[in-house]
Amino acid sequence: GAEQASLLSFFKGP
Amino acid sequence: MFEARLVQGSLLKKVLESIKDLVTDANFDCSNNGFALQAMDSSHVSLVALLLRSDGFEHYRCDRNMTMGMNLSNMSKMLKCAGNEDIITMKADDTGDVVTFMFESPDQDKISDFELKLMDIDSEHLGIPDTEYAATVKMPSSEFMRICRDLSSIGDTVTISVSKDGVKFSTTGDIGQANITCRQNTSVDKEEQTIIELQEPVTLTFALRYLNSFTKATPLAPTVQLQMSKELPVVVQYLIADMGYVRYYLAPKIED
Repeated sequence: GAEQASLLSFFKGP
Repeated sequence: MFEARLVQGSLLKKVLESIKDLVTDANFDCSNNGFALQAMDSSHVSLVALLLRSDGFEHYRCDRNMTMGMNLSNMSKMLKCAGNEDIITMKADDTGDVVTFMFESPDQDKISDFELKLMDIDSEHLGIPDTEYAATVKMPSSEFMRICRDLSSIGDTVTISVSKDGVKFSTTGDIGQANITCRQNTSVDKEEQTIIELQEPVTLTFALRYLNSFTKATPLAPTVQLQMSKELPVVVQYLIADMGYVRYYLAPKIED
């Protein structure tokens, strides 16, 4: 099945 | 000193309703630019970004940049005490341990003030890169809300496919499956139009639970804009007339 991606893997953290 | 007066106070009530299901505690950033927020849900799957520009307020004063941490459920409790026709003013002094919401009835015959305790919140402010999206869909916000609601009674996820012919929303669940296609339609009133701008066709799958939360912003704008690129978070944007926006980002489901 498809896995839910995290936003943290797309956007730069602090 | 921070002070912002909004004659159309109902707008702030609606803004809060559009974010409080997604985020529990959030930092509002007050600057000369305006009243802003960026916050992720606790599972780091979605993010909401809000901007109410200073020039959209009838009066706006922000002597120095301030961060005001608020529990959104408590903020909502207070704003629900404002009438829909009330003028709302937010005030905080530089010590910043409380924010005051003042509500004035349209006839000025009832003045209320509610003081909310501020809190220290550790927040992760993410850098969101500027992206050229492969597909942009503009459609009536009520239609998008209806589709998300209808499909969530069938399945948990929605696959959104944008092609030049239209935008297709599909779901599958235990009881069966459903497909809804909205074709580009520019022949009707502007607010009823579906407009597709396409660099290349794109298909992505998302959890409907989050999209349904995003549609809490529907009362803020007649149209919603979806921006998608392959294997990137979708951007769901509601423009608040003359003021700014509520923008949501949602990470896709990715095949193993």
